[in-house]
Amino acid sequence: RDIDEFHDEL
Amino acid sequence: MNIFRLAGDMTHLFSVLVLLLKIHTIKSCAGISLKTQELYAIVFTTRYLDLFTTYISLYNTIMKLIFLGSSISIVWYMRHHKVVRRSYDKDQDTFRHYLLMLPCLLLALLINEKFTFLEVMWAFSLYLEAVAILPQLVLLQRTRNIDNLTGQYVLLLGAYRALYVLNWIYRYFTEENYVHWITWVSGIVQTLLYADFFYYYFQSWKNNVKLQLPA
Repeated sequence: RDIDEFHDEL
Repeated sequence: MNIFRLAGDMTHLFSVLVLLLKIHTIKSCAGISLKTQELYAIVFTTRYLDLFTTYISLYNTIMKLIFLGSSISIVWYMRHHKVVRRSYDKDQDTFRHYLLMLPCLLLALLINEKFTFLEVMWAFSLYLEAVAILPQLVLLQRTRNIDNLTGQYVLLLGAYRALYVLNWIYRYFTEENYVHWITWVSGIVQTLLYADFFYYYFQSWKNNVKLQLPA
């Protein structure tokens, strides 16, 4: 998976 | 990470610190809604399940652990600490918060980015966070005298939400393919809930009188 698909916000 | 996101995270962190300061040094949780704190503990527990599956950054992991640990410990203090729990306004804090959870879960099952356990839980946590402040706002409305720390706690939480909205706007215009409708809509709903409170908060500040909300 591309990093953009992860939830990188809290 | 942009300045709005960082400032949002920091105001969120400060809001938790203000609450812990009140609980640890004054040994009081007067004016704080246990219902809201319990909802936050559930929000962070269900949202940060990816702590075990996805590594994003050290910053991300540490902040998640702080929000998880602080929300759970605040609930513990309010329920079990022999001094702190006596200051809890139990009779005023009557919002039936568990009733908020079922609609949020149903909505998460219907509207999510992907129908997987982690994604449904993530969506659930966003919907629940949007309404989690409601018991606290109801309690503020009932408690006629709101102390400075409680007022500052809600003010910092509201600032955190507003800064996150600015962060989304900034990211939308600066990053390709950055579109998160679920996060945005639930985040904007949550921010609007604070707006009403802030109106009265600033009025009382401007007139230099103690904050009193209309019945």
